[in-house]
This record gives sequence, C-alpha cells and structure tokens, in this order.
Amino acid sequence: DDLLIRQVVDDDHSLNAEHHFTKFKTTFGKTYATEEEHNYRFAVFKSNLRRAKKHAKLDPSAVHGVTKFSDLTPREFRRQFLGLKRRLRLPADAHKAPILPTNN
Amino acid sequence: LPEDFDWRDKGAVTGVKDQGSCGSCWSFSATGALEGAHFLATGNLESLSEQQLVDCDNVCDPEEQGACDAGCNGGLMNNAFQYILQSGGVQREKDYPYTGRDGKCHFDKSKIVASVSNFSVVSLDEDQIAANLVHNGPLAVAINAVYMQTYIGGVSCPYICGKHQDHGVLLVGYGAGEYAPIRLKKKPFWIIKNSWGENWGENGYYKICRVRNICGVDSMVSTVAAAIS
Repeated sequence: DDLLIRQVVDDDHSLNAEHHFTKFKTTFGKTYATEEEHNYRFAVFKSNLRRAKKHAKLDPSAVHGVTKFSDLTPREFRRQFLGLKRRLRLPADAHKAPILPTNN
Repeated sequence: LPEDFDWRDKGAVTGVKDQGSCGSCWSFSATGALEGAHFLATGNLESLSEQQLVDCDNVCDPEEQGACDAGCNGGLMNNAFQYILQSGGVQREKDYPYTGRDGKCHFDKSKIVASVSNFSVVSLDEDQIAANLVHNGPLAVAINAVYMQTYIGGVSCPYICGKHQDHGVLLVGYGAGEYAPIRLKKKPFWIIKNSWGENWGENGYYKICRVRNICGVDSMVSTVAAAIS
C-alpha cells in the first residue's frame, strides 16, 4: 500500500463487503437458515475478502478474489474440499519411473 | 520436449468434474490419470467412476501409518492405483455414478472398463515430470491448496505456501509462458485439472508456476499405465 495515502474509511467499507456478499449469494445460490448463521457467514466472508487481498499481494501473477468458497473458514474448506492423507513428499517405497530422455 | 503441451487438445481429458462437499479429491486425481492412460492405450476416452473408489477402496499406504483411503475422509492416489490393480479395474462413471457421499461398495467386476498395468512415482525434476506427462499421459499430482480457495485465474506463483492444505489434482499440460505484468516477464506454468466444477478457477483449471516446486507441486507425482484387455 502507498504510505502517502492515508486510509480514511474503515476496512469493511473499503472492501465493499456487503455489496460483494450480496453478489456472492446471488451468483452461487447461497442461502442461510438463520440470521445468526447469515451473520456468521458474512463475518467469514469479510475475513476471506481480506485473505484474497493478501493472496493477491503474495501471488501477484494470479487473480484472487471472491470464489464459491468465500463463506468457508480455511478449516471448513480443508475438511470439505481437500482430502490428501499424507505430507507432500516423494513416496520412498514406490516404484520409480525410469528416467526419460529430455533432449530432442 | 515441446515448448507447450496440453492433453486436452489431444482428447485425453474428460470434462471437469465436481467432488462436492466430500474429501475425495484423491479419487478424481487417480481416475483422471487412468482416463488419460486408457485413452493412450486404447484410443477411447472413458469417464471413470470415482464413486467406486470412494465406496470400495480402503488400501493403506505402507509408508505412513493411518494413510488409508477412506472415501470422503481422504485418501491417496497411489493407494487408489494399488486398489485398482488388486480389484481388477474401474467401472464407467455412468455405471457407478458419483454421489459425493460415502456409500456401500457395489462394484461389479463384469462392468470393468479400464485397468491398471503398472504405476510409478516421478522424480522431483521438472523436466522429468514434463517428459513423463508427454510420454505417459496426464499425471496424478498433489499440491498445497492454500491459495486455491481464493484463486480466480492467471498463473499462481506465490512467494510462500501454507501447510496442511494438501489436495489431489491432475497435471494435464504445461505452457512456455504467460506474461505476468507485475514481474515484467513470461512465466512458464503447469496446467492443472481440478475437481471443483467448472465455476471455479479458469473453467475448472488452475495454472501454477513451473519453477522451484511451488506449493509442493513436484513432490508427489505419479504416472499410471493402463492395461489393454
């Protein structure tokens, strides 16, 4: 962020969170059973908007923003949509593919 | 090796699927690799059943305690290949359709359409990964998915990646470079097929930088060969 520009509106306002949340619900057909649930999901959504902004800074060659997962906490996202049961490393006991020529 | 390569252009990749709210990414990664290998072996592209793996595969990784395939609670692509080897094969998607929930196994051996003859892991070397991709078909890969929750498009090339957000996907191609305005240069990338439907990412696909094992994409790569009956 440019330090010469002072932020004069609060973060929620600058993120335009309410507008984005309304659009998100319409786009992805999201409905929540209770007002309490709705408010909780809005809070998660705002947190994810901040995360998307952070991701955009840390990953500048990609576009980050609102996705269909924007009302999920990272933990919910992991539990519901991931599912790899092991650390990322080359399995030591598995058969190794033969080395292939890569020139010409 | 060609500068750009994409198995989608050659008809080896089925449409983007959607795993729903179920941790079955590993099964989609495994069937995607076998769909490609089966296409290479037979010339026919068949959409294969993930639900068969979700319901019937309980194979465990001998290297890591507790790393057993468990339907919507997660699994591993290599375990799935081992299961397919042991069981004889996989049915068509339409014969054993996806429900997105754990269910009782009702595998019918008489309806097997694709089988595994062999599978192996590919070394961390990115040229070897590309060579195996071109030579053997789409590859089952694991990736840290922390940036995928907010990803919309472009080439993802984060400076750092998180922990404990690991996901099974399918490597279907690579590109020589897409211009990244912020870095003022072209960045080579891998093309990844995901299983979160077409309304995620770039029509269901993810592009990630092809340098430095970004988000662990080079760490767990498997190639599979299909048996010809």
